[in-house]
Amino acid sequence: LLDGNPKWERKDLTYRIVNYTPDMNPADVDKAIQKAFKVWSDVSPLTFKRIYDGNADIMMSFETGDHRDNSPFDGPDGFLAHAFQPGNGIGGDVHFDEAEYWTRGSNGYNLFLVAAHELGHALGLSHSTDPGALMYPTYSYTEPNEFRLPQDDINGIQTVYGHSDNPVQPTGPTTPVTCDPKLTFDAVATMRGELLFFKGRYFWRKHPQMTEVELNFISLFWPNLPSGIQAAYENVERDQVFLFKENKYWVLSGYDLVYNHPKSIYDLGFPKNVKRINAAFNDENSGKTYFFVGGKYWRYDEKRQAMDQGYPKNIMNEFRGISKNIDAAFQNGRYIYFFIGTRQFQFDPNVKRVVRVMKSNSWFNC
Amino acid sequence: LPVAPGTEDEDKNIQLVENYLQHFYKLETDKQSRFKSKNIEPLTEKLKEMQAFFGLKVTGKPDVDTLEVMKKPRCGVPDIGQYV
Repeated sequence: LLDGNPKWERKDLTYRIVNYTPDMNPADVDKAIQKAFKVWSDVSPLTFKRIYDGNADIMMSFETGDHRDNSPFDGPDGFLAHAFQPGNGIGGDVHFDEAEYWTRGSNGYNLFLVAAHELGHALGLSHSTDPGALMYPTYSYTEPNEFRLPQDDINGIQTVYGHSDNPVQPTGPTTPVTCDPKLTFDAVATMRGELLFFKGRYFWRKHPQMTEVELNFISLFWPNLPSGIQAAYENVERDQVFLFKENKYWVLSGYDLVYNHPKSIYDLGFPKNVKRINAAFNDENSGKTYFFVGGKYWRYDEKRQAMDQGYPKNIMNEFRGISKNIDAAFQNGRYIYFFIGTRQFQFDPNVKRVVRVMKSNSWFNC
Repeated sequence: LPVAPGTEDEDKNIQLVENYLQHFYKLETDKQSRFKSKNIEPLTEKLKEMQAFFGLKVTGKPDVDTLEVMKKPRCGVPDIGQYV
C-alpha cells in the first residue's frame, strides 16, 4: 500500500481518455484501457464509467518529456508511465510516455499491461516485491488474452476496498517459490548443458555446475510461447528443444523460436485420442524420444522421424517403479529423472530400476 | 589527451544510479557537492534498500546485477503530496 493508505471514498469512479497515441488505432487504445479497468473491477467492489468531457476522477493521457507535473519523462525506454495516488485534481491521473512505442501485442510496450499497472497506483497501491505481481515495478510481457491478475495484487486491492460483490470470490496465480517443499513442475528439459524447469508462466534456468538458479518469465525469453508448457525435451544432435502444450508443439533452435506458429502433435504420429503429452525425454545414445501420456508411453525415432511400431506400451513394464501421471522427465548422464508431484525418481535404465528418490527441487541447492 | 577507457561509462553509471535513487528512493543530493564524501552514505543506504527490494545481493555498491535492474524499463509513481 502507498504511504498513508490513500484511497477513493467512492466506489463508482469515472475515467476519461484525454488523447491518443499515434502508435495505435484509437479503438485499440479504448479496448486496452477498458480491459485494464476490468482487471480491477473484477476483483473489487469498484466500478468505472467512461466520460468524454470535463473532469473525470482518472484522467489518462499520453505526454512527452516535461509535461508540467514535476515528473518529466525521459524519452524511449527508461520510465514508461506514471500515476498519481487517489485525490482531487491531478490525483488518480495516469500519464503514458509518448516517446515509447505503444502496442496491443508484444512489440514495444503493451498498453493494456502498463495501464493496468498504473491504475493500481491510481487506486492506491504501491509497488510489490513479488516479481510475478502486476504491481512489480519493472515491465514484463504477458500475452493479454492469457492475463490473470496475480493473487498478490488481488490481496492488495481488497485490503483497500474490500472483496468483490461477485458471489464467487476471484483468485489469481501466485509466484512459485524456488525452495518450496511442495513445488511441482510442468516440464523439464536440458538445453545446451543447462536445465530448464517449467512451471506456469515461469521457468527456472540452472547450470549443473553453478549454485545460482534463475527464475524468469517464459515470455521474457519467448514472447510467442504460451504459459503452462506440459512437456519438453532436447534433441542435442540437432540443437533443438521441443515444447508441448495440449495438442501443439513449438521448436527452439538454439535459443530462438523456429516458428511463431505451433505444429500439431498428430504430425509426429500420435493418434487423435491423445489430447496432450505429460512428459518427454530424448535418449541421446539411441536417438529415441520417449513420450508419456497417462499410464502409457510412445517411442519416436528421431532419425527416421517416425513413431516406432508396437507402441504405446505400459510405463510400468519398461520403467519399473514409475507410476502413471508423470509431470516431467529428462535424461542426464546415465540416468533418467522422472518428476511425479513433489518427488523425483532417479531411474537407471541399465539395471531398469529406481535407484534414488529425491525432492522435486533437489537441483536448486535449497 | 587520450581518455582512460571506461571513464565515460563509469560517469554514465553514476548518473544512472543517482537519477534512479532520486526518482524512486527519495535520494536527496546537493547538486553542488554530489561527489563529495558526505553524500556517499545516503547513496549507499538507498542502494542497499533498492537491492533488498529486488532480492539482489545487498552490497550498497552499483554492481552489474544492480545496474541491470536499474536499466530495465519501469514505471514511476509520483507522490501527489509534494504538489498540494
